[in-house]
Parts: sequence; structure tokens; C-alpha cells
Amino acid sequence: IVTGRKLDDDLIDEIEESLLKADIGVAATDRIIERLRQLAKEAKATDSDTVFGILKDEIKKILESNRKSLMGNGIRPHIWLITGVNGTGKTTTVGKLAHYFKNNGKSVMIAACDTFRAAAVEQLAIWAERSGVVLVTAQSGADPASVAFDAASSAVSKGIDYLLIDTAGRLHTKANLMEELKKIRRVTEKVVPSNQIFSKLIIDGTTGQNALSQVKVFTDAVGCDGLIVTKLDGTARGGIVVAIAQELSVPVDFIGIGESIDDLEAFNADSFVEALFE
Amino acid sequence: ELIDKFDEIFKNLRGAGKLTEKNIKDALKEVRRALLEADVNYKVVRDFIKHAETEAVGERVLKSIEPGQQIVKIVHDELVRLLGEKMVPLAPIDKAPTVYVLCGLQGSGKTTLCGKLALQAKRKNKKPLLVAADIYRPAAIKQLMILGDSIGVEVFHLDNAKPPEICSQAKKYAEKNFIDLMICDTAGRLHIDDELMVELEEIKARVAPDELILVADAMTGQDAVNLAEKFHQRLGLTGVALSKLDGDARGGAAISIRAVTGCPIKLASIGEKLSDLEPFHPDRMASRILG
Ligand SMILES: Nc1nc2c(ncn2[C@@H]2O[C@H](COP(=O)(O)OP(=O)(O)OP(=O)(O)O)[C@@H](O)[C@H]2O)c(=O)[nH]1
Ligand SMILES: Nc1nc2c(ncn2[C@@H]2O[C@H](COP(=O)(O)OP(=O)(O)OP(=O)(O)O)[C@@H](O)[C@H]2O)c(=O)[nH]1
Ligand SMILES: [Mg+2]
Ligand SMILES: [Mg+2]
Repeated sequence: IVTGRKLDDDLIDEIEESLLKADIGVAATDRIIERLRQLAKEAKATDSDTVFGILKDEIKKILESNRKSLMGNGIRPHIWLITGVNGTGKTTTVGKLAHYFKNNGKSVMIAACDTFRAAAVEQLAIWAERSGVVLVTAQSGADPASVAFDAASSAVSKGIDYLLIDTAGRLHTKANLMEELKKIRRVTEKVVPSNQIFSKLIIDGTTGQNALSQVKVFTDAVGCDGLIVTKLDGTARGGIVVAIAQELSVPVDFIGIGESIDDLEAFNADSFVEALFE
Repeated sequence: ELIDKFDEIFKNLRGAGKLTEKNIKDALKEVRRALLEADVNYKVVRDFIKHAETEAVGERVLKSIEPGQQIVKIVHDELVRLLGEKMVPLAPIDKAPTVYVLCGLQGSGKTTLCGKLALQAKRKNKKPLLVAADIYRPAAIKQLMILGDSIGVEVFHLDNAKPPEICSQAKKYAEKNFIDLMICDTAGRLHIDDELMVELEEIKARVAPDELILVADAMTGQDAVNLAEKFHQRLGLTGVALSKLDGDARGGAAISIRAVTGCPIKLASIGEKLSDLEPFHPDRMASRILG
């Protein structure tokens, strides 16, 4: 964006283009530009630097409006149900989260509730070993809900701080698979109160507008307390989370920025917004 | 539905109203919105609308009783044209061996697609060989071996070797063992990871594939042009496979990928089972993108 220009149609077009390119989507872009015009008018701002500053602040506000604290409050276990469509990075993220929480002095356990996909448990077992945490598994093809039940019971009896439940990738359009996910949550609620269970949806950073549909359907099924956006080490901006924050009020907890165990960062709205416009 | 939005724009025409260029511009604004919501690349949409406008303000639409339908038809036909119009088959399995190499971003569905292509070949009475050239992802080789085992297809793997060497050795093995089709699974990688893109170039140089297929996720957003362009520039793709089309993503990435690479989209992966594979149909995709 060229600096030192007036708030005119060309500037607005350029801003619109960078918002759309970042996957913010046409509806959220229209709302943001509308709000930007209003704020710029109130601030009597016409030069592109000031307008751009207003724009970034507005997007930061949208992203920070739903944030909640992530670290446990002494209640244990916190159970994180890791959900998402196929291939988004759930299993890898579970490994990174286990490492992250351990580094923060927490005790962690992982449950292998993807009993379906080829080598899913083997993949997760490698991550459990890398992060040095216990993995609860069952036979291939076992009911994932029973694995969740066993893991939750074990987490309670061992006084574990965090139980991370890896689940199979599933398209939100598949009713039977969403039912399976609901059952995993329902069964876990027999062991631990619902307010100790957090559903975290893993979104692939390259995903476009379909992420909105994913959030809606997963929220309906098992709730959606936070997002983890992966693969932001690529060229995709992940701007869809702005639309999600605005329309569905779901905050981002972490971002994935690579395939190694420490490639996980707690979400920072400032750096995220800067990266949107790079 | 796009046609419903057009009803709103054109409803005043019934009776005395005369269709104006403004009506058409308004209708095309709705088309632009629909394409952006479908994840078609922003620049591709801009060029598309410009082109559609010159056609839509022509006599045929201006004199039509159903201008909305005419515009939808123009847009639909143009999308089909952009998607390549006809179905394009994979390179025939007629060499000793024919070689397919699959590549793409992380998690796009490559390993599963390798299994699907192997099953498809088997059903044509061809002898496939799967090559496990992803040495990075935890349990990737195991994943491919389980898939191969489930359909009775051999999986070639080699310890202590880099992927180009694995593929090269696999081809020698395939030649010696009357393999009809060799399918190489590669690790997911970023188009901006130079080291891994060089690795793919080396694999291509060693095995001279008859198909070099980019596997792209149907829910990819604006980034589709970036990744497709880079993969194509560096490797010279022969085709594209769109995965996870059994979801409800509109799939505008298909337009973006085809527009920036000119490569035919040959395959549509429509599920997690190894039998969930179809040829790609441009006309069906065009309707899906328009919503
Ligand atoms: N570059 C990059 N790759 C990632 C990131 N997170 C995960 N991946 C890669 O994405 C691919 C898929 O990751 P998985 O963890 O298997 O994804 P998943 O959601 O568990 O997949 P399913 O269980 O099959 O649905 C792997 O190749 C990971 O290494 C990230 O932040 N950056
Ligand atoms: N619903 C659906 N799932 C698919 C499709 N293709 C692949 N998958 C699933 O997507 C996930 C990722 O598939 P993989 O084959 O492991 O993807 P990949 O590209 O090899 O992943 P990396 O090797 O990590 O880059 C798995 O859960 C697959 O079962 C499809 O067409 N539809
Ligand atoms: Mg997984
Ligand atoms: Mg793979």
C-alpha cells in the first residue's frame, strides 16, 4: 500500500483487495470497510497511513473481543477435545500442545481417539514419545468414545492437568461422523464436568470461506471454545478467522507455524494483523 | 441461489421496464460476490467479471425475456470453459512402468490418493507399485503400507535413503518386476520451501514421470493461485487432483488453479475410502462454484 495518499476510491479498492486476498471474505470485508469509512470520518483522517492504522486497530479489536485465558486455574483435568476436518493438522497440533503445556510445568496425557485412519495411532504415538507424555490407546477400530472414557478416567485418577483428545478428521457434512464426535464428548462428560471440557477446532490456514461452515457445524455438535490455525508458515494469511471472530465470536488460541514440535505460538493479534498486510 | 438474487434485480423489468446496462452491472456485482464467496481468486474474479460484462451487455441479454437466466448461462458456460470444458484422462498405463508422482501441500490427500490410483489400476488388471517416498511425516510409510495391504498392492520403501534415491530404486525394481504403474507418494511441502521443492525436481529428473499431479484441497482459499503457480513453475505439472469434494466447500480454488497453471484438473477425490475417486467433471464443478 503506497503511503501518503488520500482516503479515496483507489485507497479503498486497494484495502478491499488486501482484505479479500487474506481470505477475510466478501461479507466481513464489506462490514470492515463500512466501519473504516465511519471511523476515518470521525477521526477526520484522509491520508493512507492514518487510515491504515485505523484499519489495523479495528481488525485487532475484532480479534481480541472474544479472548479468554488459556491456562488452567488449578482445576484438573482440563480436557481439550481436538476436532476438525481431514488433514488440518490435529494430530501434529496435539503433539505440539503436549510439549507446550509440559514446558509450562503442566502434566499432560493424550488420548488416541482416531481409531479409524491408517497409522493414525502410530503417528500420534511418535508425537507422544517426542513430547514425553503418556498415550492412552485401544485396539484399531475400537469405539473412540470408549478410549475417551478410559483416558478421562485415568487423567482424573492420576491428577493430570491436561488431557488432549485427538480425534479422526471428519467433514462436517457427514452426519454419522458428527454423531460419533458428539458421543465422544457425551461419554467424556460422564467422567468430568462439562465446564472442564473444551472443544478446540483445528483450521487449516489455507482454508477459505468453508471454515465458517466448519465452525458453525462443529459448534452445534460439540461446541467450539477456540480455534487453532495451522500452516501459517506458508503464504496463506488465515484471514478467515477475522470473519469467524466477527460472525461467530470464536477466538484463536494458537497458530501452527511448521511441522516441528515447537512450531506453535500462542495467538497474538498484533503480529497476526501485521502479517495480514505484509 | 444466484438466480434468486437476479430476480430481485430484474423484477422491475416485467411489464414496462427496459433492461439497462445498469441492471446488468448490478447482476454482475452479485456474480462477483458469489465467486468470491466460493473462494475464486480475487484477480481471477476481476478478469472474469470484465469479460462477462462485454458478453452480457450484448443484444442477446438486452433483448431477452429472461435476462437473469441468460446471464447465469453466460457465467456458467464461461466457468466451464475456464475449467477446461472436457474431462481429461490420466496418462495411459502402457509403459514398463508408467510413472505417476503426486505432490502438494501438507494434508491435501496425497497418500490416500496414491492408494486410490493403485486400486483403480488393479481394477483395470494392471499391476501397480506404491512408492513410499515421504520419509519425514511420522508413520507416513506405515500409512501407505497399510493402504497397500488393504488392496493387495506392494509398497516399495527403502531405509536410509533420500526420496529421489528411493524413487529411482523403485523404478529399477518396477522394471525388473513387470510393474505396469508406479505411483510415488511424496511428503507434503510448502511451495516456498526451496529445499523440498528441489527434492521434487530431483525426483522428477530421476523417474521421468508420465503424470506429475498436484493434489489440492477443494476448500483452499485465495492461496490456491500462489501454491499452484509455484508448483507448476518449478515442476511442470501434468495434472491436478482436487480432494475432499465430498464436503460443502464451493471449490473456487479449481478455477484459480486452472487459470494460473493451464493444467487440466483430471481427478476428483470424493471420500476417504480407496474407491472414492472419480474423473473431474468441469460442468458439475461450474454449477457447484456458482452455488
Ligand atoms: N507447514 C505446516 N505443516 C503442518 C502444520 N501442522 C500440521 N502440518 C502438517 O500437516 C499434515 C497433516 O497433519 P496431521 O496432524 O496428520 O493432520 P490431521 O488433522 O491429524 O489429519 P487427519 O487425522 O488425517 O484428519 C502433516 O504433514 C503435518 O506435518 C503447520 O503448522 N505447518
Ligand atoms: N473426506 C475426505 N477425506 C479425504 C479425502 N482425501 C483424503 N482424505 C483424508 O484427508 C486426510 C489427509 O489425507 P492424507 O492422504 O494423509 O494427506 P497427505 O496429503 O498425504 O498428507 P501429508 O502427507 O501429511 O502431506 C486423511 O484423513 C484422509 O483420510 C477425500 O477426498 N475426502
Ligand atoms: Mg490425525
Ligand atoms: Mg501423506
